[in-house]
Amino acid sequence: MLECKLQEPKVFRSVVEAMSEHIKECNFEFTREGLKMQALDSSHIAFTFVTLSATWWNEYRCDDEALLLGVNLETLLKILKCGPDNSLLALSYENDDDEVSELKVKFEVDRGEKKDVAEFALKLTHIDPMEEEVPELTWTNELEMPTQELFRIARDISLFSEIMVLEFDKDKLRISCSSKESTADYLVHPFEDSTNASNSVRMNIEAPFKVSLTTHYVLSFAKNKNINERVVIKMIDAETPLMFSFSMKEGSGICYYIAGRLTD
Amino acid sequence: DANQPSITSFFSKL
Repeated sequence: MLECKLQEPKVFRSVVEAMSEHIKECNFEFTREGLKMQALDSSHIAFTFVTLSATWWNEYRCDDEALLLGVNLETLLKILKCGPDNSLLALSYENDDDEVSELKVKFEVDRGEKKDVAEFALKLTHIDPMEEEVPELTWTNELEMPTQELFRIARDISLFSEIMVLEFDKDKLRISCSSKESTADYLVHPFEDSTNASNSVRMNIEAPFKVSLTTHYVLSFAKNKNINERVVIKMIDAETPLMFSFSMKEGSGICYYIAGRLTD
Repeated sequence: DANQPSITSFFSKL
């Protein structure tokens, strides 16, 4: 049996919305430790990894050691959009029901002694488990900046070029693009905002390097403003995939791995 | 897009 409840359905909706940017369907792996979702986009360019630990939920119970539920993200997102922000979201699954395999989604709104309830059932599908595993990487370079700022730059660059070049230096990040018609250059410097720490830019770059990324992937990662207003980019060098990370409470979060382009 | 390598090829190499 599985049952988990959340008082902020908006946050879970944001997670599913972020995943559905790249992925049509994926396995939800429920264990006693929490929910994990990992999937590749159809082009196998970006790897998305989500952890929602048991303590991240307001209530969490999974009796099985591992429960793999194949979920169509587009349909789940449609259901989640039906839930009022002030409702209690409950996900449940009964694995003794052999006839229909479905994830139940319920929204409850307190009305004094009574509750308004909306219930949905999402039919599950079989998805072969992913064989790929994220390798352990020792990140040597790290940059942390406002998600909104990365979003703004990626959105602007997407108007000009499908490719963006990131040059990480010890004291600055240059993001640029060029096309036949124009070029664009952004310089981002580390700084501490003493009145609002969320505006700060922090970088710890041991060895400067340059990498080209496909713009629309960076833009879609940066849409995670609702997950965390800060994005952390972890790197090693131009030959190793970069990780874009948006953390949440209780060791939960969403992160993406993407490799740099070969040559442009 | 020939210049954008798949992430799986990296994972298998690492």
